[in-house]
Parts: sequence; C-alpha cells; structure tokens
Amino acid sequence: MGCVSSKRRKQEPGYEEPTVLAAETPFTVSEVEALHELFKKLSNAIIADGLIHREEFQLALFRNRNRRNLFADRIFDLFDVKRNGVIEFGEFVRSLGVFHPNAPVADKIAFAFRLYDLRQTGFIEREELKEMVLALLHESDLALSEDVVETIVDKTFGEADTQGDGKIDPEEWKEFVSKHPSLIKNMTLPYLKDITLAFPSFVVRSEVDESD
Amino acid sequence: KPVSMNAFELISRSQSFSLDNLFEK
Repeated sequence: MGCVSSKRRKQEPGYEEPTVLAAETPFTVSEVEALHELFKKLSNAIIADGLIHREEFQLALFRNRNRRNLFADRIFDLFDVKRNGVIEFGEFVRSLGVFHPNAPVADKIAFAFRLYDLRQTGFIEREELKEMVLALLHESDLALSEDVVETIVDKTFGEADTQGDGKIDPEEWKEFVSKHPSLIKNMTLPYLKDITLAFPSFVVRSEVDESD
Repeated sequence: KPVSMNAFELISRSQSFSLDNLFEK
C-alpha cells in the first residue's frame, strides 16, 4: 500500500520517515504526515526541489519573497539546523515541534533565547535587544522616540541581567521568563494541534497506520 | 502602553514575529 508514493518521497532530499519524526517530537504520525503536505506546498512555492529556501519562507510569512525581516531571518536560521541554506523536512518538523502546545516549556524558553541571541554568542546583549526593538518599530506603526527606546531597553536589561555583567545568560533568561510567562506565548502555535484538520487531503491518503 | 512594557514583551507581541501565516491556505 502506498509504495509508489513512498518511493517518491524517499527520493526527496532530507525526507525522514514520519514514524521516526513522531517518536522524536510531540507530533503523532498523522500530524507529521499532514505537516508533509504543508511542507510540500511551502517547499515548491518558488523552486520545485522539496526544500524550503529563504525566499519561500519569507513568501509564506509575508506573501512577499523579497521582504526581509530580522525575526523571519533568525527563525529560518534556527530551522536550518545543518546551516546549508535550506530547510529540509526533518528540520521543519523537529523545529515546529518546539511550537507544539505539548512541547516542554524548557524547550520553548531555550529556543526563544537562541532566537534573541542574534549574534549567537551564547548571551543576549544590550545592543541585540535594542536592535530587535528598533526592527519591530520599523515593521510596525508604533513610533517611539530614541529616548523612550533607550528607557525601555535599559529598564528591561536591568531587570533581566541580574548579575549586572552587561549580558543576559540562559539562566537569567529562564528566571526572567518565569517572572513574565507571556514572553513565550509566541512560542506556541495552537494551530499545530489541528494540523490534520487543516490538511484533510492527507487523511484519505494516509500511508502509515497509527497502530504500527 | 508600550513604555510600561518590557522590551521582550514588545518583541514577542509583534505581528512580524509570527509563524501563523505558514498555516494559511
């Protein structure tokens, strides 16, 4: 059953078996199959090679392949675990797993830290925080004066950098999030729980029995 | 009020930081 399709899928670069991915993530096998439907759509949007290129990621997020965005770039880089410039299916599923409502909170906190550690130094520095605030102001209609931005960044940094060494380390970040749990709200995508409903076309073509 | 928010709160609430669009059909 489903042999032709399975062979075709195995030829896709970076394709991994749903059973393997389901075992390593909060997703069920059915959900991984549904994510494959989504992945096929995203990865063939511009270049039909079964890999998500940066432009395809931006196109999906903003309906515009040329619109660069600091956060989209950082998320793309974090999803692209192999750092080869594309997101493969396995990378896509494992990374989205962190955003699953059932994923461990510690994973969400760690992922958010890596997201905000723009220069990947192992710390979130004051300049990085300011850069992110300026980037979001640039993206939104919110207009804040330079003084206000400095005040917000100083205040936040002062609270989060409990050791006062000018940088936020993972432990300080964890403590800061525990005081402000809403900070990782964006690390959960409730939609992921309904992914099989979002891609019902998959259901009639499911190749893997959940009981396997 | 943005000024009373902490910077990470502003960032995490930003619309530009959202993967929701990935799932739009």
